[in-house]
Amino acid sequence: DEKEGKHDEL
Amino acid sequence: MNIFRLFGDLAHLASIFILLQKIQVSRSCRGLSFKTQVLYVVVFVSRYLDLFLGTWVSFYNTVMKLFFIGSSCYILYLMRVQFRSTYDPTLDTFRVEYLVGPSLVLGLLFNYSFTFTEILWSFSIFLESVAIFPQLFILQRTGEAETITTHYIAALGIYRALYIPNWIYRYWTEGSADPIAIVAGLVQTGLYADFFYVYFTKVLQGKRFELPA
Repeated sequence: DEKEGKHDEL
Repeated sequence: MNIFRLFGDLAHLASIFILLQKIQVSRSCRGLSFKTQVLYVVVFVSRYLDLFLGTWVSFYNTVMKLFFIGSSCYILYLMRVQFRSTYDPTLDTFRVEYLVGPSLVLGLLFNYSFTFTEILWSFSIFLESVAIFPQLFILQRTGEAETITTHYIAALGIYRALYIPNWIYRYWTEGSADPIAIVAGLVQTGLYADFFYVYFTKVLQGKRFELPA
């Protein structure tokens, strides 16, 4: 899933 | 980074400083929920695990994450050690199992991949959306609150409310959306609705925070 590891919000 | 996100994060930072100010100046944690503060530590630690797994987003992101973990642990220390005698556990009786359990189940059901860190990330999003409950429960029970405590809760609510236009903006400019964060964020902001009503109609006009009987 391309979402994975892309949590750039706090 | 857009202006909604930036001001949202600033409101979040402000909430922590307001809380520290309240504890340090009044030398008391009266009216504060220790349980809510513990839940925030759980939220930050489970969400910001990526700090220790080598994922790099930006300097801003890393500094903020470290600040939120550090400051929330420090608040626990203040409440548990330094000003322990001013904390009234008989008011802080909300059962946190009712928040942690369902958040864990939701995290297991709804996540972006079934891995340890993604499940914890998702869990933290759901838990954050309800972590204010024990604090609101104290307000409900006592029917009133110190003004500075209401400023703290308002800053937290404003932080999540500002994330909503941020998501809309990002959807239009980047074409991406994070459905888990959005759903939980809407719920979280909704929980503040009653509180905001009293806050804007009374506290900001210089009156005490008192819930209608």
